[in-house]
Amino acid sequence: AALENSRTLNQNKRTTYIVHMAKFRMPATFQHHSHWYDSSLKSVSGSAEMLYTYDNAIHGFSTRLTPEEARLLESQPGILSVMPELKYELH
Amino acid sequence: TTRTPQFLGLYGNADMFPDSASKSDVIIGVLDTGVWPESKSFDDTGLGPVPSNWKGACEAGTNFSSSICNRKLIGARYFSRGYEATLGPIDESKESKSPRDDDGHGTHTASTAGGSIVEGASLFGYANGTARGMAPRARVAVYKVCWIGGCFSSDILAAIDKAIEDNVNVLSMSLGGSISDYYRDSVAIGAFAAMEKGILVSCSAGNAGPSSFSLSNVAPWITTVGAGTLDRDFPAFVSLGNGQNYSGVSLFKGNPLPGKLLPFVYAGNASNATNGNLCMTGTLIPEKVSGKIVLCDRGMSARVLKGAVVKEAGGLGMVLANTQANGEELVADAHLLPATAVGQKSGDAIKKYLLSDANPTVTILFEGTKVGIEPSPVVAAFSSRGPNSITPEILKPDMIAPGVNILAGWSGSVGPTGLAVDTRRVGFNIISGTSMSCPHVSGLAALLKAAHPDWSPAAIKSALMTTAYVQYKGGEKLQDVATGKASTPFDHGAGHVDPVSALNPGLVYDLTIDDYLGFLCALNYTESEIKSVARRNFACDASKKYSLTDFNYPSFAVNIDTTQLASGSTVFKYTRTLTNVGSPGTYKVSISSQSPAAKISVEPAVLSFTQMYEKKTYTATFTVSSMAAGTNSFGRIEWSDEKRAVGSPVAFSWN
Repeated sequence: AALENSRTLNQNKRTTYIVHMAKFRMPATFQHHSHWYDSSLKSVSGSAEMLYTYDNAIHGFSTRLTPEEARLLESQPGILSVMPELKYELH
Repeated sequence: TTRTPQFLGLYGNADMFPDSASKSDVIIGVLDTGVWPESKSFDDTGLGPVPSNWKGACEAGTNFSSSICNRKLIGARYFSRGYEATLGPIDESKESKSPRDDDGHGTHTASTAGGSIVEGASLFGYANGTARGMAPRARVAVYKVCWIGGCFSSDILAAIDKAIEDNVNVLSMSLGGSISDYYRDSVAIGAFAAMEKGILVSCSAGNAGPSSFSLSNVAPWITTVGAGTLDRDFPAFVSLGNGQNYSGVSLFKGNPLPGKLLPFVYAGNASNATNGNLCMTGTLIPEKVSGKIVLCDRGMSARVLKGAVVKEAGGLGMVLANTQANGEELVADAHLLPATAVGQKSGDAIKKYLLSDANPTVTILFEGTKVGIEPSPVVAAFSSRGPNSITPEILKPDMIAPGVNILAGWSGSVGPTGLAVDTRRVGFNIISGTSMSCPHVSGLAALLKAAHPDWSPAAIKSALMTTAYVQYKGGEKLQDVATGKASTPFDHGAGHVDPVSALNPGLVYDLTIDDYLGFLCALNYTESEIKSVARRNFACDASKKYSLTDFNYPSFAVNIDTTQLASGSTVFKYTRTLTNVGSPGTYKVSISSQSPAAKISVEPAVLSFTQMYEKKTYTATFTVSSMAAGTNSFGRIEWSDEKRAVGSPVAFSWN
């Protein structure tokens, strides 16, 4: 039971992902890319919120997702990749 | 910084870097731990109005007012959403939720790149002189992305996003992560977008040397900077009871040791812990170290922390001995007690005495600051080394710059050791790392950008690389402190940066966005991976041959697969295109190769340029014989018109 609980916890644990979007493939029904990003995110998670929306460095956003939500998002149209956040260190 | 401007030849060459308006309009963005805006390095005296194209802001937050920026420090932002999402809300009693630097690292790097001129700078009298950034009239914008718990890629990406929007000209990032493909690496991806906007991105190579394959930030659109020493040292001698003396280094300032020999003990014999020799917290037995000088071995914990541990246990002083991991590299620290660092050989000799004498004694003699140390520069042992583990066809690091014992601005909220117990406060601190060499190059790139506003980031990088030097004035090759022997392009890249020569290289290896897209195609990246990096609807042309060997990089890496090497020799052909950025000239090639197993020829051997921005292509042919896997050899291709020389290192690797 403890193992099962642990698995469930891990499955529900959210970590940060950076989502790369194919901005040039934005459906015409959206007036602004941020609305499209938001809609894509909402399609896999009702509660996840965007940390940042990126316009210049990448096209996309960062958010907190469970592994399952990340997997689902990756299969949505217009999503190029869903990358786990990395930690960097000072040199 | 003090000394590095002289060391780099920036003094006495003021006429080569005219004090033009454009020079002060160059903006250096620094992603780091924030800034201490009250530092004298950010005094804006004599600077004109903030550049009209600047779109940045000075964001208010904990202990930081939006009005604190000025005409030098023109922007300050902070990015913490990713950090807080992972580690919880920032504890504002420990770190400022604002651009304020509570660490010192960010103030040091920002002032190194673009700090104003400050007379009478020193750390406790050490390294005293006039401090200045490499581009003292450039403007500085700070983006705080690193916190006590680290630097998170969602924050880094947000900062790069903003820096591009704000209109910085140079981005300086003294940070790195684990080795990963470019399309997974936020620094590489963000740097690509910055490069595309004409922003030169300079990054630290990492401090994982001297191991091979230890580099960070190896994307070809990034300028990757390793570290070398200066001609300056801070000697502090170990004088043993047997009359022997050993040289070390120290930045200690405080109550001196009694003017006599003191009892001496090896930490490993003053502890019950198995790693007692390392002077880890709580491992020393006070009764065994009290009133004595303690020899600790380097490793596992911070050097300055070992000093604090000895002091806490009642020790009077410390000798910190390098082990094999660090060899003879000496890094000076502002210890809390009289202490000096010695190399492995000295450390071994001192331990031999310590363990053989029934009543060993010692004292430490502090000699202050010495300049004119030779040879210099030498490659720092900690500086990360090639080959490039992501793309071996691109030789990295690109160059080295001063990164050992660098004095620059510091945060007022932390002592020079960074330890909580260190209540001292200093305006300047002396620290080491490729973090310190990176902003040197960022500042120099800003100087070049001011002098040549129309040059691309690739052209600026080419100028810095191809004019870097690989020999001392006497003709001997640059040395590597890790081996005590000549360093190689895997250690120093194209060599040590020489900004005065870089100002007028004559020729550059330029690269456009199409070249970089072709590079990604040559890597066989998928369409989705390329789109993630390049942010555009781009697909590689299936009918086109994309080649890494023809990518117009200012250096060469030849990788030989020994399992596929034909008997006899194999030929590799690389093409390069040089662009004239100087007066008309006829350049002749000169070639050198270390090994007869790696022959170099260049066709044509003479290139004549009559017009500005004229381009000429040449082919370098590398004829390689069989060697054992794991062998490396090096060579050089240099174009010269007698007045100027443009050199490229060649690295051969048999794998």
